[in-house]
Formats: sequence, C-alpha cells, structure tokens
Amino acid sequence: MLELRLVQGSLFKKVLDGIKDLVNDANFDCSSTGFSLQAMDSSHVALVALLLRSEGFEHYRCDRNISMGMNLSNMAKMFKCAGNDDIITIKADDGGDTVTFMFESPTQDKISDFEMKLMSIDSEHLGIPEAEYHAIVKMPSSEFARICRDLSTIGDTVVISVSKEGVKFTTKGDIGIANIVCRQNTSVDKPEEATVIEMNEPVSLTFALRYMNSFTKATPLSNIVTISLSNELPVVVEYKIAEMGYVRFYLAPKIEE
Amino acid sequence: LKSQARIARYFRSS
Repeated sequence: MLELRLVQGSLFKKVLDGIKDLVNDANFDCSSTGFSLQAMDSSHVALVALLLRSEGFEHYRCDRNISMGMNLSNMAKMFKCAGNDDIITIKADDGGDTVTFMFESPTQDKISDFEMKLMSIDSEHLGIPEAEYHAIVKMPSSEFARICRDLSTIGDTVVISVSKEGVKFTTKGDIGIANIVCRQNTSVDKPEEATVIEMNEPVSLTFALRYMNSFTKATPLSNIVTISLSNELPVVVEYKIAEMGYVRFYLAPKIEE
Repeated sequence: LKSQARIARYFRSS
C-alpha cells in the first residue's frame, strides 16, 4: 500500500511540467526515503533524477518498495485537472496495475479522483558517482532560462566556460557569434538574485542548447539553478525543491572523438 | 567537429 499526500500539490504539477518534455515514460520509485525517478531521454544523452523526500509530505505511507511505470504526458493530462491550490494524494496497492491521483480543493468542497493505468517499463538504472566538480555556478533560474532561450535563436550549441572572469555562454550560428558573461554578483538585495561562482579549475564544455532549453522547463520549481561542471563529465543542472529534494538534469557534453 | 557523447560513457548500470 502506497499513500502520499502533498498539501502543496502544485509542486507535483511543476515537477511533471519540468520533466515531461525530456522523458516520455518513467518508473517512479517509492521507498521509505521518498518518491524518486531516474530516467534518460530517448537518445540517452540526458538523464533526469528526481527526489521528493518522505519528510516533505504531510502523509507518507509506503509499506514496501514499489516501482510504478507511468507515461508522463498522460500523467500530466490528469494533473492538469488539479487546481494550483489543491492537495494531491497519490495512492496505489502493492502489485496493482493502476495508480490513483486524488485532488482536494483547499476548502474540501471539490474532490476528484483519477485512476491511471500503470505500464511496464524496462529502464536501465545508472549509478551516478559522487564527483568533485571543477566549477559550480549558482544563478537566478530565470536568468539561466533567458540565456538559453536567447542563445538558441542564434546557434545550436553552447560553450559554457568558467574562469576568473565569470561564467561565459557562447554560441555560433550562420548569422554570427554571441557571448554572454555573468560575473559573480553577491551584492544584491535578495539572495535569489545573486550569481555565485565557485571555481577550483577553469572549465570549458560544449552542450546542445536543445537539451538545456528543455531543462529550463523546471524553472518554476526554484528561483535558483545550480550548474556543476567538470571537464569530461556531464553537466549537472539542478533545481532544488524547497524542503523536499531536487530535480537534477545531467547532460553529456559534445566531445572531440 | 565535435560529436555528442552519451550518458553511458560516464555513468554505468547499477
């Protein structure tokens, strides 16, 4: 038996909207630790890892570890029927082939339940090793989204370079070249407006902008995005989910063969 | 010219 109740139901909606463009079908894993997911995009270039810790739920019951295969666009269709202020409960029986989503309005005067068929998904679980990153950039998530969107009108790839100068985003296209440099800026009124750059070693990596733009669909989850870079490692683009966990996107770089 | 690496190059099946 699985029963998860989240008063701030809009979080589920935001999580789904953040990952559904990248991944079609995924196994949601439920254990005493929390509700999690790991999935790759269809071309196996990017990976998404979600964790919603059990402590973040108002009610969390998971009698035994359970993995539920779901189609994310079907799930998103059902979650679209939930109001932004609704309380969302996810229920499933052990060994069952359906999952139930229950939406309660804050005043309890409207209660809906949606039953969705589960699917069997043969997905590969990858071990993500702990790594020391050469550079970690924290910046406003809206600023990062703006940069990715702007650069993708000019080129297909972005070179992200971190040096003493700051973090530089470069693209090239048929019409020309674009460079955007963000310098460390901690003297702002609000911490969520700061750009903070930790650099152990200079780093420069090339990525497909198409994926970066897809990651920025998770922007409503957090005011801040953390970009961790190491030469010859996938970049990690992380959106923290307040008091609950995170959505992390890993993207393999473009490399010289 | 650069080619797109895949995730499996870095992360192994667990």
